[in-house]
This record gives sequence, structure tokens and C-alpha cells, in this order.
Amino acid sequence: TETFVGHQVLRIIPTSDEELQKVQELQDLEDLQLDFWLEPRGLGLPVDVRVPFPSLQPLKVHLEANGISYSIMIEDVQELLEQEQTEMLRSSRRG
Amino acid sequence: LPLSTSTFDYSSYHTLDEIYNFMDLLVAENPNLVSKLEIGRSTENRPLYVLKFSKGGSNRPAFWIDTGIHSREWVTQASGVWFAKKIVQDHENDQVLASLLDTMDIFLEIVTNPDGFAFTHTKNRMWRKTRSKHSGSICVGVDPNRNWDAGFGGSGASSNPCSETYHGPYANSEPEVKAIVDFVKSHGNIKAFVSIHSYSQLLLYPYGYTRTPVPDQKELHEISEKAVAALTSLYGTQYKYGSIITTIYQASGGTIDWTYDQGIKYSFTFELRDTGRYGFLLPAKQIIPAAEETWLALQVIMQHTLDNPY
Repeated sequence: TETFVGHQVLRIIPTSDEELQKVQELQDLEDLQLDFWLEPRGLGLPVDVRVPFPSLQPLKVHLEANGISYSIMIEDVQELLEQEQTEMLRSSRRG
Repeated sequence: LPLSTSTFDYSSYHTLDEIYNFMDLLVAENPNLVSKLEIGRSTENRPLYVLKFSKGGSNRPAFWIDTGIHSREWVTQASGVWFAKKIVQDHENDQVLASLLDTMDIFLEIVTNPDGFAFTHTKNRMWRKTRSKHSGSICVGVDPNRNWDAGFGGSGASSNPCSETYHGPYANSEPEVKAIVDFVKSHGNIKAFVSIHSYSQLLLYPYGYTRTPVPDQKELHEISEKAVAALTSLYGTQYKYGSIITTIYQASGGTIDWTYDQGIKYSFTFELRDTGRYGFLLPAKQIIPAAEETWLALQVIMQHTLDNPY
């Protein structure tokens, strides 16, 4: 089973055409292994992207270097997954 | 496994086997209303089940709902289970449902992408696509919402087999898509088609592959406005609505573009919760509220379909 320890989901809200363009270009950087949960759609619309741990630093440096602000929507994806699994187990025991 | 659909836990996520078991229980408990059809087999040879809710007659006008075409969008399959129980519970005492079922059938495909769904439970929770392997591509899977014969292969889908929006080698290459295409064509009397995704809280209508407005744009927009108002009235969840291409982005080969072009005027896509805290990992305690509010919107579409036969 694939684990997602250290993966984060960043939320980027492009506020200019230039920022939107930069974010769209991220989709072509295959080596970063980015998983766009919400793809770039338009100005003011959130872009949510799951970032594997090894790509976190390079991506954050890239965003900051281009003056693109972001927030961290999910600090650690694996932690949420484990909560989800725990909840499912609890439910099946209840059943 | 629960012994009845009354003891089934609707506020939790379930595995494929648990959902298939739920379906069998629902059919067994309601033999005069619910039946289970197998409309095809997936790439990995899993059955593609559709629940049919009918008070009788043959080939009556029908209302189609599907969930789970993108396997990681777990709140949608869970909502589909809740809808199935809701239809059974309310089919006599709910005015909209009772009058709809007097003249129409309801088809509900809860796990539209079973291979992908099983994979999210066993190997990769983030899996979105099918699990097909096409010669010449090093990656697995096709985006089943880019594989329909509506603007297929146009911009708004990827030709890269490793992309999450890979459209596949040709339209209907995915058996999960082909099964629905064949079913819709052979039935020939489906009047509304709702395909349910998550997340980002949107109610969308065609087109996604072109900027050309659909001929019925005004009517679909008005229905969307009413449906979203009903949805928001329950818990205040804010939705946007509009055509796919004007509201989110260009997407070619999409489900409801194809169904609309088949003549199914009332074609809609929902993007359920979340607003941006959990994404696809929506906590299970939000399943029922999400299903309840979505149900109110579905009832608006049902009522309009019933009141406006075509």
C-alpha cells in the first residue's frame, strides 16, 4: 500500500494572469510528482495540489521565488488517512 | 457484514464488498421496488451493478444517478448508498419521490469505477482513474470522465497515459464507460442524467468541451439555481453553478456532454463537499450531511423532470 507520510496539500489562489500561468506550468513538471486535487481553473479559484515530501522544499522555494502565496491545507496526508482508516475500523466493529 | 440495511452504518466509509453486500440486502428487503442489474464488467472483471427502483411497467422514462466514477472521491459512493436507502424509505411518503416513481424509474450506479475503488482501499487511496492497461503506455488507467465520445481527445484532457486526465486510446475504451453508453442507448428513454463527483461544491451542466452554449442553457441554469438554493437551505453549504467550461475549465470527453448530446436534456454533474479543508479526505461524519443536502438538490431536478416531460 502506498503511504503518504510527509505529503502536504497546498492551496494556491492565483490572483493574476501571470500567477495563473506559473501555476499551470507546474502541471508539466512531472518529476515533482504533483497531484492536482483541484486544477488551475481561473483567477481567484483555489488550486489544491498534493506534494510528495521530496518535492515540498523545491516547490515552496519556487512559489516564493515567484511571489506566489500559498497555504497548507493538509499538513500531513498520511495522518488524515490513518484517521480515516481508524474510523472505518471503529465503524465495522460497531456493526 | 450487517444483517439489514437498517443496521448499516451510513456515516462511515465502506469497502467494495460491503457496498455490494448492502445492495443485495436492499434488494432482498424490497423485492417489489428494487432490483439489481449487471450492465457490464470492469477491466479487472468486477461486475458493474446498477440498482433499479421501479413500481412496474416497462421501459418507462427514467432518472439516472451515478457516483464514484473517480474512485478516490469516497463521499460520492457513500452518498450513493445513502440515496439508495432514502429512495426505499421515502418512496411512498415523499411527494416528489412518490409522484416520480408513479411514472418513472430511477437507476443508481453507486460504484461506477469498482477497480479504482478497490485500489483506493488496498493500494493507493489517491487513485482516481480506471485500472486499464493499454499497449504502448507505461502507466495504468484512464480518466473515465474524459473517455466519452463528446469532444473526445480535445483540449481539456491529456494524451499522456501517466496524466490524471488521460483520455484513453479511443472513446469508450474503458469498459466502465462503454457499459453505461450501451445501457443508455439500449434503454433509450432516460430523461435525466446526474453524475456525482467531489470536491469543490459545484452544480454543473454541459458543455465542457466547447464554449458554445447548449440550446437549453437558460432552462438548465434556472434549474441549477433552484437546486443550489434547496441544497444551501439545509446547512448553508455554498455552491456555484453554471456550465462546465465557464465555471471551472475546459474538459473534453466528459460524461454529461455525451449524455446531453444523446438527447438527455437534464444532464448535470455535482461536485460535492469539501470547501478546502480536507479535499478528498472528507471526514466520515460529513457523509450524511453532504448526502442530505445533495438529495434536496436532486429532488428539485427530479420534480422539474417530472413536470416537463419531453
